[in-house]
Amino acid sequence: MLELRLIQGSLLKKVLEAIKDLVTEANFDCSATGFSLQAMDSSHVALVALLLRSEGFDHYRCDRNLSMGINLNNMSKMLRCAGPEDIITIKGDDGTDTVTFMFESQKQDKISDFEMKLMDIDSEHLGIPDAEYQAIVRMPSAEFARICKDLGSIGDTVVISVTKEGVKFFTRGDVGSANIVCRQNTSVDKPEDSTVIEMNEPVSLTFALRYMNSFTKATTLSEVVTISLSSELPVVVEYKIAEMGYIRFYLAPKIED
Amino acid sequence: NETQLRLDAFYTFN
Repeated sequence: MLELRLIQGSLLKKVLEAIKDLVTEANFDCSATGFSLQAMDSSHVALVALLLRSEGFDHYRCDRNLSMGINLNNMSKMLRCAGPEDIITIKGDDGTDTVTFMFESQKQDKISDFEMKLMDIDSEHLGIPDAEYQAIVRMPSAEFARICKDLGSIGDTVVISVTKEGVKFFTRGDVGSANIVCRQNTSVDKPEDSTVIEMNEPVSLTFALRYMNSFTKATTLSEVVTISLSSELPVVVEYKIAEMGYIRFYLAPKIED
Repeated sequence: NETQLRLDAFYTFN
C-alpha cells in the first residue's frame, strides 16, 4: 500500500516538466526515506537523481519498498490535468500494474482520479559515491539558465572554468565566440541573488550545451543552482526543492581527441 | 575535435 499526499502538488508537476525531455521512462522508487528516481538519458551521457523526502509530504504511507515503472511523458500528461493549486496524492498497491494520481482542489470541491498504467523497466542504477569537488559554484538559477540559453545560440559546447577570478562560461561556433564571466558577489541583501564560489583548485571542463539547457528546465524549482566541478568527474547541477529534497543532474564531460 | 564521455566511464552499475 502506497499513499503519498503532497499539499504543494505543483512541485510534482514542475519535477516532471524538468525531467521528461531528458528521460522517457524511469522507475520511481518508494521507501521509508522518500520518493526517488535515478535515470539516465538514452545515450548514458546524463543522469537525473530526484529525492522527495517522506517528511516533506503531508501524508506518507509506504508499507514496503515499491518500484513503479513509469513513462514520464504519460505521467506528465496526467499531472498537467491538475490545477496549479491542487493537492496531489499518489496511490499504489503491490501487485497491481497501475498508479492513481488524485487531485484535490484547495476548497475540496473537486476531486479527480487519474489511473495510469505502469510498465516493466530494467533499472540500471549507477553507484555514485560522495565526492570532494575541486570547485563548487552557487548562483541564481535564472542567471545560469540565461547563460546556457545565450551560449546555446552561438555554440554546441560550453567550457566552464573556475579560477579565483570567478566562473567563466565560454563557447565557440560558426558565427564567433562568447565569453561570460561571473564574479563572486555576496554583497547583496538577498542571498539567493548571490554568486558564491568555493574553489580548492582551478578547474576547466567542457560540456554539451544541449544537456545543460535541458537541466535548466528545473529552474522553476529553485532560485539557486549549485554546480560542482572536478576534472575527474561528471559535473553535478543541483536544484534544491524547498524542504523536500533535490533534483540533481550529472553530465559526463567532453574531452579533446 | 571533442569526444563525449559516458557516465559509465566514471561510475559503476549497482
